[in-house]
Amino acid sequence: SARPVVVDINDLSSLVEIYKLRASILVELAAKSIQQELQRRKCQEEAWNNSSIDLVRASDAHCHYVVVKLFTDKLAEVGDTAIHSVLSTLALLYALHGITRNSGDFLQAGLLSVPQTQQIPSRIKELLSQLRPNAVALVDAFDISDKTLRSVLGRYDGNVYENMFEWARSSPLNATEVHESYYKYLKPLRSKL
Amino acid sequence: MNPDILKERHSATFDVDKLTYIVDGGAEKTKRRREIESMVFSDPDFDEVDPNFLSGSERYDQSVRKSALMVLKMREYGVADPDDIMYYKSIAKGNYQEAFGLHYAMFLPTLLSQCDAQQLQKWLPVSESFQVLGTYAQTEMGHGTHLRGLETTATYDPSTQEFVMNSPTVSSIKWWPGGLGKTSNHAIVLAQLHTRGNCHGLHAFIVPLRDMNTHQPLPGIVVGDIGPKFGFHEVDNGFLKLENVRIPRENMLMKYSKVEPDGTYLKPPSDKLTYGTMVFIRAYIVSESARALSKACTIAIRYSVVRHQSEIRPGKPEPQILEYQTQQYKLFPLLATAYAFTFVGQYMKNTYQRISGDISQGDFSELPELHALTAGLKAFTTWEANSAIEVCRMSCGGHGYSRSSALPDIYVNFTPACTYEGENTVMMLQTARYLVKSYRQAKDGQRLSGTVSYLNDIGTRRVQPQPV
Repeated sequence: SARPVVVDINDLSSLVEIYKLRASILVELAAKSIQQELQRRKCQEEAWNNSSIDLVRASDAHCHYVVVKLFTDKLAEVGDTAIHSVLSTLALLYALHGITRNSGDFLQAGLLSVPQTQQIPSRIKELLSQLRPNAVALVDAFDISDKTLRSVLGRYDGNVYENMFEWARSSPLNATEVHESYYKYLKPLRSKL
Repeated sequence: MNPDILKERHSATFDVDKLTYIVDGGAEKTKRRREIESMVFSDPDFDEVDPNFLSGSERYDQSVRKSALMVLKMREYGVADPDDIMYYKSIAKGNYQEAFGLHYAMFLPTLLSQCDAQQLQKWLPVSESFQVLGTYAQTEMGHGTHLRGLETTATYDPSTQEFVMNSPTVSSIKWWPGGLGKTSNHAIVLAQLHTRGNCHGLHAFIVPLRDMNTHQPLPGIVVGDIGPKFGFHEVDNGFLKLENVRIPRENMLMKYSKVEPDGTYLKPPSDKLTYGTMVFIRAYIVSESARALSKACTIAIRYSVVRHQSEIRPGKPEPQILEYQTQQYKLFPLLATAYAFTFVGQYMKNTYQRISGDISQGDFSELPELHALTAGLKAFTTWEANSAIEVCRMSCGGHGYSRSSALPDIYVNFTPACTYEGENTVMMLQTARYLVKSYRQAKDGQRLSGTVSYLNDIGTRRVQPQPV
């Protein structure tokens, strides 16, 4: 029944598969941890608590797999070639970046070899370069208007610095040229020294 | 238009509008959202002082004014579809919270899902007309996500056919519900039900808090605001102490479990049904994670093409920050995450609607999976988005520290999502409970379905990495 997995780090379905296997292995490890704790004559509740780090890791891996899978599944619904291409690049980046952050899990479980994990950072760099020309368009597509975003830095027109100056000038501290604290505290202080 | 950002838009290789349709779930939805945006933004009544320049009390005051205005405007324009209401509110409130948030997000949905027909007839019209302003009081000062640990009691008195509600200890004082402090006049209170000498666990009760005319707290109700917080400056998160407050038997939400006039208790078909509203909110929070992160990425990436700093090649002009590989490495994986969570949010919304439809038809078979998936994904996405927003803020250099960037507001208003509606570690452990149970079932030869179906293959797979 052994079924080897050929991992192609450029193939999303292959990556979904190893995320799935990582999740199943971590769930199994967590379940076995509980079992081992119980064999040490611990009660169910103690066994659960003593396995909780493994249990959270298992849940995290399960959720991570679900996210990667749903992102990949979504691509099948996208008909426009240009959009499919850019979303595929994002999905691949998401999946590979997740592997680099959790490379220990994938290596430990034998889901990836060391040479494969060494290929991933350079592939990520290629993906970053591919995404660079579309970066602004990709955030524009969220279609968050300036009035909703309320961010001087994130303005659609990019006129950041003049508006930042304007915003600062409207601070209540600038309502008068000399703040009343000057008369209350600073002036008396200076007169005493 | 800044020339750098203009140049960026010319370099795009795809039609931005078409991608917006995918993000929104269809061109019609985008059209409707933009109509609603225009409705809100062209309305001078929504003009307001930047909340960053106001005190806490002024922010609350402005928020209540805007919440009341939103209700009136939505009536005036006939905005009634749930998606449209959500758009309208999210556009009007921007990066901030609003005073009636829990009335919409938890009070009304709980009434809809937990009231029997008679109760719905009584409570829904008065709640929809805002005669009743409601909130959802579950968390206590000393108890949060562990629901069995909640101490508030509702003891049935058959002689008067009333429940006697009590906060028996200091740690049992209800703590944190949005709108509880000053806004609401009713609350759905989660309390341990005691009848005929037995405790039947947590149940939901509608408790009047304030006089419907004077808004004064009712006898036995000690209620107020919990004070300044990390974020949510516009919201009167409140405390509630119940001192022998008597409410009629009909105020227990009785769609699934019931207490008969003589005190006989009829249990619900599933104990998870009591927490149905939490499941709904958790499913919704996944989309909120995507939304908050999309905003943060929009700010950080746009500013990274406007901002020029340092030099890559000596003697050349300062390049756009986004030309630096380190900046791309900080931001693009987060952008990918924002898209991933957007699609997960769409899936969760559809899944919630499908399964809650089945539940209302009496089919509870998928409830455990829904419960586990919403808990896990709520925790996973809020944790990821929370740290990602902070990375976006840091990637804007010193200006990310200014409130004018909006990043501090996005961060402080999103951070509570890691704890409200279930503390994230506890959520992950709830998911784990389902995963371990499913694993054991698979080991016993049962066929699993849904997102855990991969566990069917446990023990049959051997993985061998192959060179590419």
